[in-house]
Amino acid sequence: KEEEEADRIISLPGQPKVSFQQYSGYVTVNQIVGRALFYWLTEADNEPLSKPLVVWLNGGPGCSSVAYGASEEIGPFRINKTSSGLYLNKFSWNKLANLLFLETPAGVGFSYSNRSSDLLDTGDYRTAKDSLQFLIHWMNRFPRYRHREVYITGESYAGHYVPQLAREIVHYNANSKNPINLKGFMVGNAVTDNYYDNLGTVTYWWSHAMISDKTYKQLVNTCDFRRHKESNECESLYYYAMDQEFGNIDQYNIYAPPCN
Amino acid sequence: CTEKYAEIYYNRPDVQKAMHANTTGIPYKWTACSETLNRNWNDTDDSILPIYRELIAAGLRIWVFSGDVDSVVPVTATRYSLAQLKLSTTIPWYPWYVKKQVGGWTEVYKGLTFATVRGAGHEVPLFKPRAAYQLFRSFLRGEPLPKS
Repeated sequence: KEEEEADRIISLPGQPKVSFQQYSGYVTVNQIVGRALFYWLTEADNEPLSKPLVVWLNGGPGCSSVAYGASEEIGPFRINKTSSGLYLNKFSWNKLANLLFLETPAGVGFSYSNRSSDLLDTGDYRTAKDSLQFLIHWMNRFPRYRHREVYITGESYAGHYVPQLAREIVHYNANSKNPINLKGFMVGNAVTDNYYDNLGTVTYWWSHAMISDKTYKQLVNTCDFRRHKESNECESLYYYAMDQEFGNIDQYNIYAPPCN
Repeated sequence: CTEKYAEIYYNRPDVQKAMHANTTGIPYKWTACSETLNRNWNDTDDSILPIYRELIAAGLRIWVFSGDVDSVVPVTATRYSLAQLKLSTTIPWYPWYVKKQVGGWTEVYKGLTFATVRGAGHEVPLFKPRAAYQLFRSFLRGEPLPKS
């Protein structure tokens, strides 16, 4: 209870008045090297005890849940243009659930490791293992969530993190006296399969008239979409498509004005 | 552009104090994305599809959505990938609605629900907050997206 109270956020600078409780802080996931993950819990704005827990992981790899999930997408607050304060998100998902934003792995956002080499050799494996350790320890700090329905959500490269963490939980539950009540997961614009993602991406570019027939054919005939690192010839084609044919667009939202 | 506002806000000492963040004095600034981690990512699965197969068999509720104007991980990529699961159809392809407008299209497979979000970019809840909210509500309820 003391740990929980120590994590309570009284109010954020520039925050409007709200009816929900919020907590944030660190959970150590590896005592030996001193690796700790940062979280931000924004509870549901009404009847939080009756609502599920939804864990949001961000993509990247290396991107912050607090920056994207919380502040741009599903969280209750948006940051104003001068960064002087916050305003409310009308469609915050905390109207339906308790939202737990997790910065994972160490090195993302406020999460850290005392072993600097952790920032140079991390990956999918450690992210899944540490995230599971986080959840186990976090539920000890917040025991009212221990038997709560849990869902995991995320986007982009979290298409790796989210199913990988779900699998870790399923394996953990098989041998645990205190299983995590995981019910499901949801991912958006999710990285899923190297080959089919890459093939589908260049096909999307072509079918949305972002690249020419010639460039599309060259990409398909030259690139080995199964490889992690493409050949120089293939990379040149990608650069040509982006520099010469896409134009100055926001690739994350092709019809929107770009952020200059 | 909202990412830039976050870079300023979360580096404010008063914000970090209120959030009990950076209590150990991290030797670098808070960033929305860590370039160090991104450049040095050490291991990555080539495909997540085997995990999907395992978790579908375990009975988890699985939803996959796609904003259809994202060209980084676009809807075609997701459809090509999910097609490899060769799932049988429970509810065939149909347009779903939010506030009397087409929110996108969806198909319910045995073990997985797929939905597109019309006009949404990579960060779906940022670009289409109302549609994303409806998607989340249906997901939590375990119900198909509304047909009208």
